[in-house]
Amino acid sequence: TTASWDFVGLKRGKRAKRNPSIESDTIIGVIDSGIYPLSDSFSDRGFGPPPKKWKGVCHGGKHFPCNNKVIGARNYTPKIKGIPHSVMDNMGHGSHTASTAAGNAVKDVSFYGLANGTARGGVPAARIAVYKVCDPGIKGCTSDGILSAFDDAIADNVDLITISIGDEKGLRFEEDTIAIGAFHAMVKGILTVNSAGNNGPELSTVTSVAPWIFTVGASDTNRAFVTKAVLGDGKTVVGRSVNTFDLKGTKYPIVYGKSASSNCDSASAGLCSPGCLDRKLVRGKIVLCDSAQNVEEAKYMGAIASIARSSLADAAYVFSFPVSVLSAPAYNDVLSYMNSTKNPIAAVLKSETIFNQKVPVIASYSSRGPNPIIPDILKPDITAPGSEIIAAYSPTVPPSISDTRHVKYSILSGTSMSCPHVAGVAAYVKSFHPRWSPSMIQSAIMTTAWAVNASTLMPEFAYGAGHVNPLAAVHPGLVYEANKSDHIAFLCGLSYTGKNLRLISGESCSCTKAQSKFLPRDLNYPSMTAKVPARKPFKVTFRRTVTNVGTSNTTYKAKVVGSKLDVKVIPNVLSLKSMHDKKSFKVTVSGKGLRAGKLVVSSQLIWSDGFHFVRSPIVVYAAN
Amino acid sequence: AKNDQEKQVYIVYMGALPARVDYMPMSHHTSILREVTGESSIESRLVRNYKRSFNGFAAWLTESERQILTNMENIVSVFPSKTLKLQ
Repeated sequence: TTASWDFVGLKRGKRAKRNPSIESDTIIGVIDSGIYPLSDSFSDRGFGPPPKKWKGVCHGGKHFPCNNKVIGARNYTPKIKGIPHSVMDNMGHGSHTASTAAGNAVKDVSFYGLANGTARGGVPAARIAVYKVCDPGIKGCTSDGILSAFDDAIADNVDLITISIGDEKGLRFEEDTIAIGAFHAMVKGILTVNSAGNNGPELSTVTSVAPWIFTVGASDTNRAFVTKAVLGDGKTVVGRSVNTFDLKGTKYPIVYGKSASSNCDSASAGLCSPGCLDRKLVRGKIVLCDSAQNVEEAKYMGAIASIARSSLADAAYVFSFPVSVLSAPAYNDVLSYMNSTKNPIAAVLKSETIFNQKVPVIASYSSRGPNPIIPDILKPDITAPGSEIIAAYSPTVPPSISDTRHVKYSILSGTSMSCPHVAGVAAYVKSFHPRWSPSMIQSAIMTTAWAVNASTLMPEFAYGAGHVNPLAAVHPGLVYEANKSDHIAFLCGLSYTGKNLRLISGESCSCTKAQSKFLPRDLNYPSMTAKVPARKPFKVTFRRTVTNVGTSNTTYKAKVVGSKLDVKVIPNVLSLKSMHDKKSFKVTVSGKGLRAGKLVVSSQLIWSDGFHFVRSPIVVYAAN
Repeated sequence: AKNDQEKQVYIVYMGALPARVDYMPMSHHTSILREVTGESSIESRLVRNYKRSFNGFAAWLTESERQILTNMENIVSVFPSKTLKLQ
């Protein structure tokens, strides 16, 4: 966060317009691994008492101090004998995400000199309510605890929930804890922001699938950490890691994992698999590992450093000893150098920071659409910085496996990090429009996102509507609203009928005939997506309604760009008289059959009054 | 196949809280648990109640108890509590 907020355009201090009094009244519920309350990011210097609307408590456990910044704490992790039952963060993750969303601005933060700058959240004046559901003692986060956290957070009157947790795959709503909790939050006007998952780049790996959840993918920023390795023949290869260990450029012998084992097959030894490396063969050397997965094994066996390979080396991670993670071509350069000399040597250098102002690129790990549960709802919705983010951490937790260091700020990568960025932006938007519903805030952020032209396969399934653009999101012009009854109709269309619908909605309603025919793609969503049979001509229609939140007496004209599709918008001119005036339109998309290799076609519908540009992706893809 | 008497934590989701002011979620959950387990004391079964913003509870149940609950009129779904991951 010392660079990511500047990167997305939310400058520090007076350079970004703020609404301090409302921002200070905003409460962000963080469902995560707890928080390290003594961090400067969570000091309450200058904060008044909690907002009047606050109905929560501070049940952080013994010696856990809440304050006027961290105003609430509840613990849902099971009591484990001999371990203090506290909301104290034993994983570092909760402190990191909470400070990314709403941490104070803290000057001169760095990770041993790297990523130096002012760490801050999206809404530094907002309050934080902590709901601890994860702990190393339970190896993760229990879903029954998560549901309880939603039960309390909603009743405690938080404004927004950020949860960087997910399952291994998308689930049907009635078994998806986060979808259940988020539905009831939405009903109470609370937006839930959720990480998309880190199972990319494979398709259909997004784990946060409900339309009433704001799902966030991860991209990089204009700053990256690189770690060079200088080979004995003078060649330098550039790898990724956050290496703060300075070997002073000294060159050490290199040994390949494959040839440093006396008891494993060469593949396992090449991967530096646990138990495979022979201490006598690696001690005092740099070990080459075919994967970054087990590099600590080399350290256990006395290696000085490691050079590893990763096909997805597009984010730098912290290790407990000098490591450089190379892409395959660079790794092969090292291998060929090793084969060219009897006594290969190399040096692994300290990491350097490189800046290059460029468009954000989706992180390879970021989970992708299409939506495995609801094909016609595009997920992820939006992308935000998620790679190499420095933010508050818990000094009681080592910053990497078998690491002896203790840090107050650390560098993490994942959709866990991009999620609180969007939560911070949502709170920022809400501070200007406190009465906006969750869907209006989500729409504002999606339709004002930076468009991303990407070389990645099926970019729409990677980026969603694009990259978050906080300043524009405050003035979206038009929004797509979807309230509880819209979502009830959506559920009817998914044949949630009778008992289930009645119970979920809490109303004695059952689906009308019209609602039972409701198509998911007709949910008033800010993006438009349709899955069609392959190789057949298609013609799909989307019905949408926009609400005027820009200026009275304005006229919007429709424009379709990137039209590999034949798109008709009827009507294509909307005249909106007053604020909150609504107008409906229909988008009809037709095209020839989609076939392998061209399974996705997309366009963008942009409504503009010359000042606002309300952009929605239109994505049609073939069931393969 | 799981031994039928083996218990695990299930989430029993009951949807929105009934609007009736006299509705007492926790006693309702207790009576459901007593009915489905046949046990008068359910303390060792109950893990937690959901009672402030929506309706439901988590409890140690066997597979056959889960099936009985799934068919009950005021229950939306019964599914195993899992360990989710930080991302």
